[in-house]
Formats: sequence, C-alpha cells, structure tokens
Amino acid sequence: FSYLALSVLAEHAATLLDIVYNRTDEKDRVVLPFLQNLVTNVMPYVRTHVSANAPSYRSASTLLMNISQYSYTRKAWKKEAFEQLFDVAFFQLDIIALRSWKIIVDNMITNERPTSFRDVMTKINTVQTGLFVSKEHEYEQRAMLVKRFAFVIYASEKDQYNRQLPEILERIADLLKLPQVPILHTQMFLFLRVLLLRISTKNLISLWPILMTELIQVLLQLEQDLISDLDGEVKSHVQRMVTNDLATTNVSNTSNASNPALKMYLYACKLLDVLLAMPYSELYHFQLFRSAFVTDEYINDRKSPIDTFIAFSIRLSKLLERKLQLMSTSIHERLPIIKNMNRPLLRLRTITNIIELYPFFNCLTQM
Amino acid sequence: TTMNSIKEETMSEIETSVLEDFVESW
Repeated sequence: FSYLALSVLAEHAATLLDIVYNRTDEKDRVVLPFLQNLVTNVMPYVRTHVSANAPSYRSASTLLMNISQYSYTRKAWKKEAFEQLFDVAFFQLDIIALRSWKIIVDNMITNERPTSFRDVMTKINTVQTGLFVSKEHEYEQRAMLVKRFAFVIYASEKDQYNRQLPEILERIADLLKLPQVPILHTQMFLFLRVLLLRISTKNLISLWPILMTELIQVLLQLEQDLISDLDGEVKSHVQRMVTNDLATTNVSNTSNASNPALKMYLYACKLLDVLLAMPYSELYHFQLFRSAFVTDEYINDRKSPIDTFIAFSIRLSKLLERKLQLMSTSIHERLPIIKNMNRPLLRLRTITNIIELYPFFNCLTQM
Repeated sequence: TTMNSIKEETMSEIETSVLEDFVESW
C-alpha cells in the first residue's frame, strides 16, 4: 500500500501542490505544513538501501525530484537531501532513481547555505585524520567524498561551475599529493571523466597537465605490472591479485570483492576510452596527446627502428596478448566482446582479471 | 545532420556510461 501511495504521490503531488500554492492566500498555513509532512514521511524510503525497497526508493526519488522543481519547496527538503548525498550508502540505488537524484542535486545546490557549492567543497576537506583514524579509513572517506563531489558536478549544467574551476583543480591537486591509493585514484578517474563532460573544451586547458600525468602514470604502472607478471616477479599488483585468488579462475565472475587496483586500471581505461570517443569539437586540445595512446598505423616491432615511440594501446595489447597465451583456452570464450562501432567501448562495471582489458586495447590497435 | 546525430548519440552514451559508474551494488 505504501508503494502504491508513493507512486500516486510521485506522479501528482507536486503538480497539485503547485496549483494550491498559486491559488491560496494562506500559503504558510496550508501548503508548507503539508509539504513538510510529505517530506518527513518520504525520507525513510530514501534512507533504506536494500534491494527489496528499490521500487519504493524509485517512487520516493521521483516525488522528491518533482517537488524540487519549485523553488518555494526548497526549505522543506534541501537539508535532508544534502545529508542523503553524504550518506555512505547513497549510491546504492538503481540508475532510474539516480537519474532523479541528478535533478534533485542540481536543484539542491543554490547560492544559500548550507547547500551551496562552496559547502560541498568545504565538505571535501572534512575528512577525519589523526592518531586514532587508520590511513585506510581516511582514504576510504576521501574516496567517498570525491565521488560525491563528482556527482554534484555531473548534476550541473555545462560550464555552470566555471568560476570555481581553479578551486576545483586545487582540490584535485591536493588529493594527488596523497600516496597513490587505488580506491582514491579510481574515484579521481571518474571525477576527471565528469569534468570532461561538464567543462567546455576551451576552459579545459588547465586540466590537461593533471589529467595526462595521472593517466600516463597509471598506464605505465599497468605496463610494469604486466611485465613483472610475465617475468614471474611477485611484486606487482597483478601478481598480488593472483595471490589473493581473485584473478585466477572465473573471468566472467563479477563479484565486487575484486582487487581495488583492478578497478583503478579499469577506470583509467574508461577515462582513456572517453577521451578517444568524444567528438573532436568537444575536446580539441586532446588531439595534441592522442598519438601517445593510439596510432593510425599498426607498427610492427621488428620493422620499426629501436627508438620509435610505440603507442600505449599497442604496448599494452601485446603484453595482454602474451598473458592470454599463457592462460587456459576457456578464458578466451569468457572475454568481453567489444565492438568497434559502439562508443564508449568499455561498459564493464567491474573486472575480476586484468585480462578482461585485452579486448579493449586490442580494439584500439585495430581502429 | 547525420554527423550531428552521431555526435549527440555518442555524447549521450558517454553521459549514461558515467552515470552507470556511480551506481554501487546493494
């Protein structure tokens, strides 16, 4: 019954409320208490992150999205919505509900405290540090905040936060001063993808040094890991994954218990994928860096002079191919199929073995 | 027109793929 009630409210409450709001002279007595009551009763449904609650969660989110379109309702839901965004479980929802939250968050960020963009940026720095907080916990918290920061920007219009861009970049630079931790870097790569979508190409210039340094560093690390793995050294991330018994057997297994380094590599590749997939007019400065990652012609090692630069896609594809040859043939059938005409190429949510990136790099070499 | 629609389609696919990556499992 509550689900039915929520569905009806999601569809009609906001419109009805607005009609009453515009016709009554007693706005404070009629509309606002009703609204407050509505929000109080709906919020528990968006605080419960279990799959059984998913339909109610969706309807409650639609309801909030619809009432959030009217500015006079803000006082009633803004603070609760802001708290929700920073809840640990906030992103445990389905994509339909998340689409609603994109609009809610966009309507939530206004110029007034306590839900201004500045408040979000301040919140990023509120990580607990000190003697009694483990480093691991600190990085997890930071990763969580970076992800929320990225979502706030994702929810905005293109170039909406242009004026804050220097500060946004400063925050990124601060985070990059920390030791390289895979969970943090994973979110950083997601953040960078968001920035590519929300900042127009002419304003992106100051982002390139950071973005390229990070991307190249992680691809070099992946290359080094693969080389060490092929040479049988035990130090690499890839090897550690093997010793954790997470990467050895089932490639199609998508358990979320995968190694954080694997996710970082996947997200770095997703960033590269987006850079290569975005239309030229949206990203024209990237053309300066493009040849580091892909080339127009296939370079055969034996024919090319020794000191010719070989693009990352070719280097990594070859290493992954070598690794694949050492694996059992059943792996071949379980590798994801990537088709050239679908962009972006990488739609995997998670990987359990580094070899799952082979089809991506292989596809890049054949473009 | 065809080029523009391809561009729009690609951008919308990228938008969706980024949104998908925010979602965490239950």
